[in-house]
Amino acid sequence: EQLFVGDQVLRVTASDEEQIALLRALGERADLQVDFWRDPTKPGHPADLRVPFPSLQAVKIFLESHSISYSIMIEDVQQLLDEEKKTMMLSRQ
Amino acid sequence: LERSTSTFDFASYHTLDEIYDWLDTLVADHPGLVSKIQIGQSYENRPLYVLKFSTGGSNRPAIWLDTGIHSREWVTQATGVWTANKLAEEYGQDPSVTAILDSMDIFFEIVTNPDGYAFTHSSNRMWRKTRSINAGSSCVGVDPNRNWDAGFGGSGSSSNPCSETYHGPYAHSESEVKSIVDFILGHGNVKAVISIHSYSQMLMFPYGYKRTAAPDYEELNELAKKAVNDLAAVHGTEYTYGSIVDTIYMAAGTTVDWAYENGVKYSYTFELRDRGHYGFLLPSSQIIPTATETWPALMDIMVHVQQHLY
Repeated sequence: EQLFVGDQVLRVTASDEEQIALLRALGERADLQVDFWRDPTKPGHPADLRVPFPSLQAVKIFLESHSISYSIMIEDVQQLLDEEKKTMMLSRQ
Repeated sequence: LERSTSTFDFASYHTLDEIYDWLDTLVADHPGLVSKIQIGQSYENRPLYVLKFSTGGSNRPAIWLDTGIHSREWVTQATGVWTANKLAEEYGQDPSVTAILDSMDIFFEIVTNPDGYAFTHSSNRMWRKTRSINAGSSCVGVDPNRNWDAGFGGSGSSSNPCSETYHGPYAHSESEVKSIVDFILGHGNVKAVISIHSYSQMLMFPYGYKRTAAPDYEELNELAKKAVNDLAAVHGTEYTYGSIVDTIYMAAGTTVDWAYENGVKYSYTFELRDRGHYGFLLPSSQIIPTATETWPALMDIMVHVQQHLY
């Protein structure tokens, strides 16, 4: 089973078309393995990006170096998954 | 413990087997109204089950509903279960539901991508696509909402098997998609297709693969406006609405574009809530609020269809 320990979901807001293009290029980078939960569509519209823990630093440096604003929507994906699984087990019991 | 829909926990996420068992329970609890049909098999040979709500007649005008075509969007399958139960419970009680089912049939596929859904429980909770093998690639799966024969392969889908929006080797290559295509074309009297996704709180209609306005744009837009207003009135969840290309982005090969281009006038896609914090990992405590707010919007569309048959 794939684990997502330390993965974060970043809510990213591009301010112009150039930043939209930069975000799309980020999504194409096979080495970073980022997963767009919500695609970058238009300036001002939020995009959500799951970033594997090993790529977190590189992605945040990339965003900050291009002044692309972001916030952390989910601090640790695996923690939410563990809670989801526990809730399902409780319900089953 | 005798299984019954009254012991099923609608406020929890469930495995594929639990949902498939529940389908049989719903049929057993409402034998004169609900039946279960199989429209095909998935890539890994799981049955594709559709609930049929019918009070008789022959080849009545019909409404198609589906949830879970993207397997990681768990709140949609959960909303599907709750909504199917509500339809069965409200027939004979709610005048609008009764009027709809006295003159139309409803077909509801709750787990439209069972292979992907099983995989999210067993191996990768973030899995979105089907589980078909792509020749010549180590990447698995096709995006079943880019595989339809409407602008297939165009902008807004990917030719890279490793992409989450990979359109597949050819239109309707995925049995999960082809089975619905064959069912709807074979039925020949489907008047509405409503495909339910999550997340980002949108209600959208054709087109996604081109910027041209749909011929029925005004009517579809007005109905969407009413539906999102009635949805917001329940818990304050705000939706945007409009054509796919205007509201979100270009998307080629989608369910609703295919349906619209095959004569299904009332074709809509819902993107259910996350309320800005959880994305696909919406806590199960929000299943019932999500389902209850979606219900009036679905009813707006279904009542409009029933009163404007064409």
